[in-house]
Amino acid sequence: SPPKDYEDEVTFF
Amino acid sequence: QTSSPISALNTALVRVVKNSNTLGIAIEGGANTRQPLPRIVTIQKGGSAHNCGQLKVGQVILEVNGISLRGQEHEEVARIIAEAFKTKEKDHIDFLVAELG
Repeated sequence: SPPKDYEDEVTFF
Repeated sequence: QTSSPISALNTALVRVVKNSNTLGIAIEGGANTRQPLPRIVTIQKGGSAHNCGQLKVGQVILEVNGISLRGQEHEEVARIIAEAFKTKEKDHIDFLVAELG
């Protein structure tokens, strides 16, 4: 699969 | 060795004591994304990370409590950090971070 858009992957702790 | 710009010269081991109900960081990236190592994008005031005073936006996280994040996808990175904060076994989290550029 193509690289994901990392901007969609943000996690807050 | 890879072409990674990370060297021992710009890494730091930062201990964050769990002195707040939240860790107070946000991260982006992970393996198989354009940001292969997780990067700190937010540090919230009042969180343990902010209280520690040594983590900064833009740093990438190489290790959490000695666990390498290299090759770990975002969800796994998030799980590792969440577990490290949740566990009662330690009152702190050790982050190995690097400042790039």
